[in-house]
Amino acid sequence: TKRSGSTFNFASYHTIDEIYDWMDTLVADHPDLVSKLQIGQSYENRSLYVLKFSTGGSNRSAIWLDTGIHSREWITQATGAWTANKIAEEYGQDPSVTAVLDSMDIFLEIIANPDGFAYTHSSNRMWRKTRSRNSGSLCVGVDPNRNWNAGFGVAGASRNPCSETYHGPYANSEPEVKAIVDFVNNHGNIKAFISIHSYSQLLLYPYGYTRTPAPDQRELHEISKKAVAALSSLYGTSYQYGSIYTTIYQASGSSVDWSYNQGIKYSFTFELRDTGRYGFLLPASQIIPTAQETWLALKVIMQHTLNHPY
Amino acid sequence: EQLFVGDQVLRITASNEEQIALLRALDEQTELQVDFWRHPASPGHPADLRVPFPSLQAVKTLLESNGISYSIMIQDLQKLVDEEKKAMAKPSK
Repeated sequence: TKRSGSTFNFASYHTIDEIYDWMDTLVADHPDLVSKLQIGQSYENRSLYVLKFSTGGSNRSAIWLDTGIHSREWITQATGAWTANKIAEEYGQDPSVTAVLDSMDIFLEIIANPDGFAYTHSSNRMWRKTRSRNSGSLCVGVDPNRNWNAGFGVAGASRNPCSETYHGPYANSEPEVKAIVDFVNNHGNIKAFISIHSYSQLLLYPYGYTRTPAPDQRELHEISKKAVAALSSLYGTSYQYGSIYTTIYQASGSSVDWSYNQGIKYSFTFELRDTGRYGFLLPASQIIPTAQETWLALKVIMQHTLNHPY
Repeated sequence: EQLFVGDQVLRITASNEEQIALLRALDEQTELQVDFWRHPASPGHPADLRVPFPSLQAVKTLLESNGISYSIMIQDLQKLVDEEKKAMAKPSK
């Protein structure tokens, strides 16, 4: 029986197998636009898949999106799947999406921490980290958003393997992180890097490891303001925005600090819903509204990236 | 499978930097096995802390004795996890 993307329920949470199967149907449904790349393997040998949205060309400038690097943040993987479908559906329909894809590629990694995600379904719903073993400790896993080579190991991450914010033995020690680093570096033409987390309702930009303002702070702040206005226009969801350091707390070794230091000016990280009632157990009924409002902000960032080449 | 029966998630609002430092120190006390869902950031900014049932009394005492205000955001975590499981099973059927 031919599988069809139309039977996938975006309003429900799914396991990794269901999402990976659905990715194949998305590729099958949009063969001229969507392809699936494997960029590496996780610690437990699960495939790290990236969806590539491209209308052609060679090594076009591109936008990177990832969801689910903290595995328990289920709203992000769900938003990733919805967003992938939206990009595919809107090409040729929505002028701004069409304009972006006519000039640029989009890469989307929906499950950036597959071992952790599988573990949240099988053993511990609250698992955040990777599943790598730490020598000399009974505690498992590294926080994959403290493992990047940007202020690695300074204040804002823990050296304790039992901590939820353990930075790992060295930068890029986690294959899930290294795979993205290698992919982005090998590509060499990524212009925006957007990492999606939950929850706190924030749109943040570098830096997290230092209070020093990013050289492009003014522009990043302006984009954030517009993106948040677009997001809030749908359901009135209240978002704050600013640098990671000044808006929340010092966090070292994070992905967007790394991407920004690689020269990817438009580096942002989202913290999607909750409103403070459910945390990581956000009811499935909120998946679609969350994804819809996030999409509006993503479009602002993507459009700005298209219109401001550098 | 890890169960969360009786675990609570507390929404904590520190009113000064001293209280924030105290909350951060909680994170490193491995015997309590608490888990910040939302880390303490700045005074007035809420932090959310999952506290395993056996540590509840100790954590609440510490908060109260230091005048740190909190409310119970999730009364019994396992109940919510069970509801989520049910909700996932429905569309699968």
